[in-house]
Amino acid sequence: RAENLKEAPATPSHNLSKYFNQFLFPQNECELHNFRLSFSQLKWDKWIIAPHRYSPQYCKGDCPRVVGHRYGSPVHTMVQNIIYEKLDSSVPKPSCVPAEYSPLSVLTIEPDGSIVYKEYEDMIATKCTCR
Amino acid sequence: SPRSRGRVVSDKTSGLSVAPEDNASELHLLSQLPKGMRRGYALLPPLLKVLSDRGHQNWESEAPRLQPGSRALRYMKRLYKMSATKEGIPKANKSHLYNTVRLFTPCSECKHHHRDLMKGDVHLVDLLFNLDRVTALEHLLKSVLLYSFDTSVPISSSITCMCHLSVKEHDSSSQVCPSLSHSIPFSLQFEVRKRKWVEIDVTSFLQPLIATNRRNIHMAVNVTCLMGDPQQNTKLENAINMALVPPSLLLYLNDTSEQAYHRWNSLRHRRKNPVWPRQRNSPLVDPTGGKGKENSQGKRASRQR
Repeated sequence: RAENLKEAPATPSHNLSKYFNQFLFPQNECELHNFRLSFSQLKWDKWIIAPHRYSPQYCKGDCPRVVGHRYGSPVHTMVQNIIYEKLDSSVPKPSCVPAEYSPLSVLTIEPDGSIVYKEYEDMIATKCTCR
Repeated sequence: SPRSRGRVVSDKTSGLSVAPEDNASELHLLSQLPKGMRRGYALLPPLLKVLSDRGHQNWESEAPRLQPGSRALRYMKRLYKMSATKEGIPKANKSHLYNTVRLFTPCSECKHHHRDLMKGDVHLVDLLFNLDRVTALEHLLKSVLLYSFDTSVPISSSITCMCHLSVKEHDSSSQVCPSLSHSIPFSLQFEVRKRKWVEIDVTSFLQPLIATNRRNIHMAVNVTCLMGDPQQNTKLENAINMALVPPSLLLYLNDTSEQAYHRWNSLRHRRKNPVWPRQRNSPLVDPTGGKGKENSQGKRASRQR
């Protein structure tokens, strides 16, 4: 629904809905961002046969002061926020990091000329959290 | 170099410490690692090795790799498509037990022709497979000898082939063609119809060898092919001069290392969080070699039932 809201066509009530939106869904908050690369950019395509492209994605954005259930953050995250604000600002604020991943299958040529298909764990970020 | 000696970067992913930007010091460090770890590091999958060698700028200048044959590449690309989606994510089908498949081409072969000894076309070849790349954490699920038949050969009727395998021990007298010192008789009969690839399941044959960490597998493969149904009179001459390319060796493995994807973990995880979308229409790949033979409709119906 959030996506739909963002892309809603411009209507006269656009400004109003946009105004309210910023309270409902604050901007620049922690979220998953697309990032796609091709192994030929890294000059790895000589030995990585498949996939040609890889979308690792990444997490970026601010972590709100009160991290509620939206990010599935543990209570510790809020405690860390309080430490940062009230006790010791050298303690970093909670960061926006990946919370879940999906695997990636890779077909590579080994140095001895054999070919290996292998499934690697945690290669694509699918969800972000604050902690 | 003095510049980098004091600064050792500890690599969190593999828990190893590597000095950046200096191969010589890296090798020096490697030599300090316990022997088991050194071997593990050297065998770290190339993808992770690159990621863990953060300071390694000139990765391209690494020693040139041996290039596999086009047939082997074609077969593995086809396997990749069957096992992973377009985005490269492993397909989530339950019978898909392996998370690693390795294809080895023989690194040396020694051909013997005994045409006048037996009926039909006999291909007796000694093959040496070097399995050094298989790590201790990669456990064998299934091994297959992979024959590819020239499609240019007119396969109008079935061809029945017998395959005899025996293990060879390397004796010092001859470097390339060792004599047969002990043999485990193993014979199979398979039919070649329209299929371009024929997989000969040799799991029971190779399991004891690989389990004892044998990495150089030397085997004599003796293939006799007859045209048509062996029961009736077979015309032997015309299809006999079929070129048999020496087989590759295919190993289906389950890698238990941390970096490898463990399907069962994620399935269990998904069962706990039903919100994960389930893939409904993925083709089933049977790691025991029944590829393509199963009726996926039947499977789906039974699953729905």
